[in-house]
Amino acid sequence: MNVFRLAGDMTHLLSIIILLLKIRATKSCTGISLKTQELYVIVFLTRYLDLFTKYISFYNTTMKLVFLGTSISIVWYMRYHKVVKQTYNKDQDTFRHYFLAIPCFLLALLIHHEFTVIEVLWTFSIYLEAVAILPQLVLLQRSRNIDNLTGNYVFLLGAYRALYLVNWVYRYFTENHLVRWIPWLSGLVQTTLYADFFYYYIKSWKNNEKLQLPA
Amino acid sequence: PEEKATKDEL
Repeated sequence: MNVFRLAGDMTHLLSIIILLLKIRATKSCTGISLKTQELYVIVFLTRYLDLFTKYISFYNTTMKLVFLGTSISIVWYMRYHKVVKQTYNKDQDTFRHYFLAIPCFLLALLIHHEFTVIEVLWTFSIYLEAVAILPQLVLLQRSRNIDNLTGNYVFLLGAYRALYLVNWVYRYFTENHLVRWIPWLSGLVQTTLYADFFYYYIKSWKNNEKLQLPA
Repeated sequence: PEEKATKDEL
């Protein structure tokens, strides 16, 4: 494992910790899209099926279990916690899951490395992860008031895939020119979706202003 | 080139 990959994983983990911290400490999930969080549960469930079939390392297994556990608990808080669920912006979080999930699944059926259940579901999870942030970005654009924790959460979540992109370039040159089109292109799409958000996040940080996305 | 299905990432 190289330093970019590790930095990417740590950024991803930190983003989730910040989100859980926000939910637990402030008992509020304002500005967080339940749609996006549910899509992440689907992403992790379909990607980590290999937990049962293949052992890579202690680190790998632990991180997979942490991502599964935390994403499920975030959804649980937002749907069922009696205080937190009342702060959910249901009326603004209107993006439909299946607009993203169905095309991703069809694409995974068409474009994959190997036609097996595990491989197609893994590919589906890669495609779905690339676009799962869309409901969250739409919700942010509708929110007049984005709190710091939510802003930092989305920033770190975007930064994680950008660091993975650097990791893939590094691996290409250090590991026998390993070519992996599916995650590369999906990761590129995923990072590009954040470009606009990154721009306003950095701008508000430099000018010491409150983050607000133009409608 | 063939894509290697290395699944060592998260």
